[in-house]
Amino acid sequence: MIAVMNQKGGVGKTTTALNLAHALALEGRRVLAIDLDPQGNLTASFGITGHQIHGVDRVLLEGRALAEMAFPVREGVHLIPAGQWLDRFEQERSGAQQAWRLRRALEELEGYDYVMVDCPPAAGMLTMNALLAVEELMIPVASDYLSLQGLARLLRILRQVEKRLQHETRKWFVLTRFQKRRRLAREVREKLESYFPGQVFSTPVRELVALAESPGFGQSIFDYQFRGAGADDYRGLARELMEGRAA
Amino acid sequence: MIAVMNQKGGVGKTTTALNLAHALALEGRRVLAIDLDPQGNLTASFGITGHQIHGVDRVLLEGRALAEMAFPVREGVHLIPAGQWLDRFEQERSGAQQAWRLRRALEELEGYDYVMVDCPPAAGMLTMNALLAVEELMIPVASDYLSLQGLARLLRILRQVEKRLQHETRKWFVLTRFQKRRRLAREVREKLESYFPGQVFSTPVRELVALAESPGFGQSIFDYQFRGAGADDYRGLARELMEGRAA
Ligand SMILES: Nc1ncnc2c1ncn2[C@@H]1O[C@H](COP(=O)(O)OP(=O)(O)OP(=O)(O)O)[C@@H](O)[C@H]1O
Ligand SMILES: Nc1ncnc2c1ncn2[C@@H]1O[C@H](COP(=O)(O)OP(=O)(O)OP(=O)(O)O)[C@@H](O)[C@H]1O
Ligand SMILES: [Mg+2]
Ligand SMILES: [Mg+2]
Repeated sequence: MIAVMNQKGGVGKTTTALNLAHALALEGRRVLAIDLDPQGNLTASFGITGHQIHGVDRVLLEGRALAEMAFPVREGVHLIPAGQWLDRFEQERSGAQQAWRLRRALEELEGYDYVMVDCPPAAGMLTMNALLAVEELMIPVASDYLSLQGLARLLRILRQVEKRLQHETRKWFVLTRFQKRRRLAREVREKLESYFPGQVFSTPVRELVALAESPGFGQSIFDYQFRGAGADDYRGLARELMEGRAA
Repeated sequence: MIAVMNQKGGVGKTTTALNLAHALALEGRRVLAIDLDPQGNLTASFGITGHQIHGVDRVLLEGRALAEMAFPVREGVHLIPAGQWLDRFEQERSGAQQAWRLRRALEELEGYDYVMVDCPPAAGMLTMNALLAVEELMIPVASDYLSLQGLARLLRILRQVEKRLQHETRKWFVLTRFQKRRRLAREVREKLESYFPGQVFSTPVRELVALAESPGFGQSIFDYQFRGAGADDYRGLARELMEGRAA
């Protein structure tokens, strides 16, 4: 069970959740993708539209079962959309157990090889639920300075929370929006690999306009450009993940 | 008074707040920049570091005066950092007047031609405070599909809140991370200009690595590359703003 997490905005969480979920399914795995962002980008990127959507909001706010809210979006991929009320869960406080609700819901769930949770750009109650529900974090790091800054802050927060709540996760880092000609991108990559040897996926995801275009058609990169560089990068990432791990 | 606002992550709010604040000061205006994001990116981008920072958190949580927390960071630019406790204001609820606190604090403030507030990637209590405190919104829109989606959602939220609380703001849109060779970027620009004629700044901010590099040195683009394209773009944006507006 994997949470795609980084409180910094726009680093490629949703793009990674979308394309990695589909890549794993194309390799024969059964995947459940959960959109945990009230902004619903993952849901829209899969081509699911409409303002009356029910999803993980019902699970977290009303105790519905995850299995009830999941439905197929691609061969091998089920999705639980964010749902229109998910903001309420982020805003309201309802007791000490509120942070464990997703974990408990996931305990009832069977039939998937991978569960992939897309998180919002915040370190609030939703992200906390994701953190406590999974065993592994996939942390996208965009190839620029503010992204590294955001990473430092994220790791501080994780260290505190995990210590206090006695919860541990394996952390993986994936470089996103990578442009090899930029010295800044290469420096970010070197820093990441030196601080976290063995935890950084060897495939950086390159900056490619197709990865920005596909959500506009409600498509993953595999629907949109199966033989392109974007598909290659996410296919490579999926394979590293399945081999348990960063090469 | 201007809030740089968009709940979508990574669209260039902080980059715009940083460089526009400095550009206006270079044109002779007195500017107060307020970092309203608990992640403190604007503060770090100006070169202010350290974990024991006090700032607008003290104003919103303890009622300190804005003037007390502001200090000079460049000629003509004062900054109020986010402060390390700003997360608490976002998480806690303390009554119906909580959304008006920044507005009331700003009523006591004098001596500036422009106040520029950098918002977090969320539509929560901090962003609400910014919205109700200012007369104008500067909404950065990155040149990709998910950014347009985020804009649609933002406008829906704004319409509801402004109607319910009888508050009005002028809305300006600035295209960011613009790459003119990408058809996607041109399409986003055309859509924006057709939906909001007269409200879209004619200067898009181009995708330029220098704009991503300068924060790593605690510098604005004017400190980092005074004669470069990034400085030209933000100088042009400042001039359009001062002329009251999108040409
Ligand atoms: N490798 C890439 N190449 C080109 N564009 C990309 C790439 N990765 C992401 N993008 C685009 O950059 C923007 C930000 O990416 P994305 O929305 O996936 O980030 P995020 O971390 O989920 O953002 P948020 O914090 O708002 O949830 C999107 O418009 C996306 O299409
Ligand atoms: N025009 C540009 N050219 C190149 N890089 C840019 C440009 N604008 C912003 N960036 C870079 O893109 C990243 C995201 O920009 P920025 O942090 O300003 O967005 P934001 O909307 O404030 O993000 P958040 O939602 O996390 O607060 C940063 O690393 C920034 O340096
Ligand atoms: Mg996202
Ligand atoms: Mg920012």
